[in-house]
Amino acid sequence: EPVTMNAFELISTSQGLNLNSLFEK
Amino acid sequence: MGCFSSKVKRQFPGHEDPVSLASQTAFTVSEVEALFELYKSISSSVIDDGLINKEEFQLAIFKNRKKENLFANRIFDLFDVKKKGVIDFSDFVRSLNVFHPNAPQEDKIDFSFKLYDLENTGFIERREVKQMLIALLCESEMKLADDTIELILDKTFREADVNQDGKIDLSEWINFVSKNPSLLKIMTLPYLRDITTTFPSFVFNSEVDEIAT
Repeated sequence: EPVTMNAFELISTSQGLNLNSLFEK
Repeated sequence: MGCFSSKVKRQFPGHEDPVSLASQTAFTVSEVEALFELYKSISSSVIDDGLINKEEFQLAIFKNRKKENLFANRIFDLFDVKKKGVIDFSDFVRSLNVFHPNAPQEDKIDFSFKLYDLENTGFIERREVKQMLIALLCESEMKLADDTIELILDKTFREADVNQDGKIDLSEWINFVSKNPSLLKIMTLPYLRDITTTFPSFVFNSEVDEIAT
């Protein structure tokens, strides 16, 4: 199966990088 | 008014005047004050000392203080501008400023480069990217064979590492994100436009005589 995503596309899905959650009460 | 301000400064080390912070960032004075409401809530969630420690930061992101996470740790370290092991209010505002929809694109690119340059060498190295991929897989409970991880790394470095020296420098990163703009999505928080609506109580705790808009 060909690899279509690059590593950073995958990494940027981390919940730890999702700062939106700082604003969710 | 003077008494109120000095009390705030005593309780919140590193608390800078909202007018001064607004003048140095994309935020208005009201937005800085609304951010202070958010800051107060995060900085008092575990230890009420007016500073955000790593545990409080993780708790704010995951709503679960036991969750150790490479990426949240990395963001914490970058927010900890003065390298004191804690985030004070001025660090908080200045760091979030990079995530403002109106912040310069170069600042977002620079921050994202530092984020992925785990060892602060000035390069994003293959082993760092592999470490982040493995951390992501642990976090998401997704499984990928080591061969597949290597294929993803090969593809990534083929595209990003133009001079093929095994590491991505800042100019290669600038070039790479310009071809893959979705990588910068995490660097913009639309919430920051509506911060005064999300935290309206700033109006009652304002330190300035007239709220500038």
